[in-house]
Amino acid sequence: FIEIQDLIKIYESKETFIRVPALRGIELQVKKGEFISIIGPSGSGKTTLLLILAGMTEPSAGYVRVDDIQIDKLDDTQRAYYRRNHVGTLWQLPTRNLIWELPIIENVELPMRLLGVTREERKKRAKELLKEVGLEHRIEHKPPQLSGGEVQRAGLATALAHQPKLLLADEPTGELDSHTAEELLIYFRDLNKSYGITAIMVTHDYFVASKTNKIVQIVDGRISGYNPAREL
Amino acid sequence: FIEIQDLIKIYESKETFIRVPALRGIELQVKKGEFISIIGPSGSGKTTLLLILAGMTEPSAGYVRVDDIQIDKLDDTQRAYYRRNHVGTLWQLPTRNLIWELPIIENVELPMRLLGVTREERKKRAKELLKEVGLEHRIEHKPPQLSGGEVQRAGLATALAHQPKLLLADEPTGELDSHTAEELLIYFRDLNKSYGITAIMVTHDYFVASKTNKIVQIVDGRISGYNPAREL
Ligand SMILES: Nc1ncnc2c1ncn2[C@@H]1O[C@H](COP(=O)(O)OP(=O)(O)OP(=O)(O)O)[C@@H](O)[C@H]1O
Ligand SMILES: Nc1ncnc2c1ncn2[C@@H]1O[C@H](COP(=O)(O)OP(=O)(O)OP(=O)(O)O)[C@@H](O)[C@H]1O
Ligand SMILES: [Mg+2]
Ligand SMILES: [Mg+2]
Repeated sequence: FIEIQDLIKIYESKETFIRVPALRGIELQVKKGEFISIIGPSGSGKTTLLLILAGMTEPSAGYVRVDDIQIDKLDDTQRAYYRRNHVGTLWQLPTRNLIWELPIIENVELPMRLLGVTREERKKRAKELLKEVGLEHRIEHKPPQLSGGEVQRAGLATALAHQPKLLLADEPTGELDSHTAEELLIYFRDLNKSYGITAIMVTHDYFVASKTNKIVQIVDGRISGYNPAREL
Repeated sequence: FIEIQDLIKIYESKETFIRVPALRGIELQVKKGEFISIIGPSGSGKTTLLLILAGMTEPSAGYVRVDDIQIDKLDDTQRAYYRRNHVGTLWQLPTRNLIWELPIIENVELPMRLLGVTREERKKRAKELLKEVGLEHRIEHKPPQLSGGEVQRAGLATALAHQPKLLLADEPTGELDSHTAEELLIYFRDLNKSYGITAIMVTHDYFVASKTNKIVQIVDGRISGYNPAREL
């Protein structure tokens, strides 16, 4: 389902003298329906890898295929289409996952609205999704009126609203207590099984990573190992 | 140093029918120079408690004293002064800790500039603080050009720039891998010992909480126990 070869990403800026080789030759394969985690130190390139898979940033070099689309060859318009239709994302920075001025129920409805889902159907589905993540008593709250963990859960419901084939989640349990994190992971696994969604989760938490099918380790912009949990 | 009695905070909004009793009678004492953690489920009131101690929001009722100031009795101007001079804060939402358009070295300098520190002295101190949190090779980066963990570390350096008497940190290790989290906590403890800063850290991580002098447990807006780590 996903194939990555020799992926390189260098952040460069002419105005400042910044030049950061964030990804230095990533190789990765993910089968359809797999639920994998990527683990690694701060600054090792995890978010950058997700940004590329989400079509949010272009590779500097390398081959990246998601399903039947070679995303390193897309132009801006094609990449925007890919982003909106194929991928559900939950970012590390909470303000990127929700529109801060809208109640969360409208946030969850928005991806469905863009796809032309009827008003009744999206209201029903939005309530279901928010109930699944434990937020049925907060559906009219706007993000500033929620706790950190509630914002993250609302973001997850929004990422799944348009039933994407690929879910990319950057630290989805970062703001959650262990009890809520566990519930969320059970929900992820159920979705993964019942809808066959392929999911890549970035996490710092080995306990969380151990709930997935496969663990990939990244260090300094390169893949340094598979299933490190067994070796730890 | 800190004394809280019967603290109540109810979020209310007349336009929507939201009424959330976030804190339902908090009692807490913290001695000068103590380094305590507050642990509890998502939505239990941790951030709300910190917002009140930071002078960012007013109590609905109750007594709150920090050092020799009774903060529940302050007017808006006095509260703004208290915020700027007495407290260093690191919030759960990264965009609140830094000015997103400025390089991080200027972010760290800003609190010192507001206090009239000379240009040479604040440049020197800002570099030292950023070095302490492992960011000496990123000082010219702006927050969008940093990883999640790097943003958090830059936020911590900024919180300490004006040498506050009280440090409030909401999930300071949330975005960090266990290695970087451990280093950060060692740094917190050193500061706590050498400067006598009183520090309150909110965390979901029992491992992290166990590095502090005292653990306070909060559930549904009330304190439900002390030092739960020993009972676990
Ligand atoms: N826009 C950018 N411009 C320049 N450098 C960048 C930019 N974005 C990220 N970097 C740098 O690239 C490296 C990798 O960043 P990335 O966000 O992928 O790390 P990460 O593995 O997600 O880290 P964390 O666990 O802290 O979130 C970091 O050292 C960071 O400073
Ligand atoms: N501005 C607001 N208006 C209405 N309700 C609010 C507001 N801010 C927070 N709440 C509610 O108050 C409760 C406590 O929120 P708080 O942010 O203090 O929780 P928390 O313990 O920090 O949770 P987390 O661990 O998820 O960050 C939550 O249920 C939340 O929905
Ligand atoms: Mg990241
Ligand atoms: Mg919080």
